[in-house]
Amino acid sequence: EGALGYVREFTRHSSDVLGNLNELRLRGILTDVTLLVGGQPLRAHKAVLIACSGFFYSIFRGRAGVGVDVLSLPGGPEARGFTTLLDFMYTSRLRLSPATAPAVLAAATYLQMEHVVQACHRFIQASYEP
Amino acid sequence: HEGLVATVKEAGRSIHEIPREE
Repeated sequence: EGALGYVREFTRHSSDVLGNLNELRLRGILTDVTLLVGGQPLRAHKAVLIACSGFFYSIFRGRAGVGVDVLSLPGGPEARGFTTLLDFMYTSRLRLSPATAPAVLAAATYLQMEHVVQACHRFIQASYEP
Repeated sequence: HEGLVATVKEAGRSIHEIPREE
């Protein structure tokens, strides 16, 4: 009554968009960067990486990032953490276990994903409590 | 079947905020 206009907010929209982006990733549609993790190539969308990681933001935001379409990430223990973080970026679900948390923590530190770093610390702390 | 996975909901911010254009 008397309202100037109506807004219908679709509360599932952001998760539905993310789900579709993940489907595009899995099918290699519009992926524009290859991440080499321990020699394993992972295809992804720069826009998703830059939105989720301070490290990728600093690389791809500038003109220098335009030509970068293959990027090597450190191998070693944190390599497994990078695939967990890539899945997190596209699903909002961060898989952690006592065995994998240190690798995820190291990878999140490298990718400057501070909120994930804090969540890993909370998880590791909790797993030490009796 | 896969081991039991407990899901904990995190309500806080999950990723960095891209600064708004000054």
